Amino acid sequence: EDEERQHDEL
Amino acid sequence: MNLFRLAGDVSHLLAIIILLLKIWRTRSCAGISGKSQILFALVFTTRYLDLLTTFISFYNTTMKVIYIGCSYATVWMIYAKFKATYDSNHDTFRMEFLVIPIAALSLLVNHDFAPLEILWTFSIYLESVAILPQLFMVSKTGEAETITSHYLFALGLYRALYLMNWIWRFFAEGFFDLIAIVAGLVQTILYCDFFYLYITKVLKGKKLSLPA
Repeated sequence: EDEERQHDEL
Repeated sequence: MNLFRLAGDVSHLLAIIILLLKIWRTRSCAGISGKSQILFALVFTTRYLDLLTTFISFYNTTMKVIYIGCSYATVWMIYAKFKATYDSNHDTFRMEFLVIPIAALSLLVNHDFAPLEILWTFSIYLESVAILPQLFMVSKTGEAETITSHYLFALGLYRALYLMNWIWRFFAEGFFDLIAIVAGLVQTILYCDFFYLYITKVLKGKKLSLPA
């Protein structure tokens, strides 16, 4: 996967 | 956002504020491990670097900024402002014993071998054990002030609530992040002994003291 991973939690 | 996650975040925020207020109002950081607070500052710094690259939500950004700010303020109070009250003789846990193996582990076990991702992984692993110097200090002195116990309880509860959030998200969204879940489990387990003492002693109005 090319897209940067998003961490939506704190 | 579900209720468990929100409650977890609030509990986390409450813990940080309880600690800040305790130190500020008593003008003393006695009984507080500066090393745990340095580790938490490191956790927030390495995890929230995405503030510079990704915008998730106003809520997300605000909370991250508050966590980082409070964390550095706490470290500053312990090592500068109220340094004279810092109990360094009892804060003897060696941080490198945690940081170095965790740095190695985050290089080996991560979702993606990219700088930000490795730092995020490092912060997740480090957070799970960052409280150890504080717990070590409590066990060494055999006691903790009641306000310190409230701090530890709120801080432990936060990850336990996140575990519920992850169960919720797994069923509701099919979302799961194994690194966060395993580290969160380890983190919560480390607090279990303390939870037991908190419920059986502190909630009944007694000071938290360990049997000699």
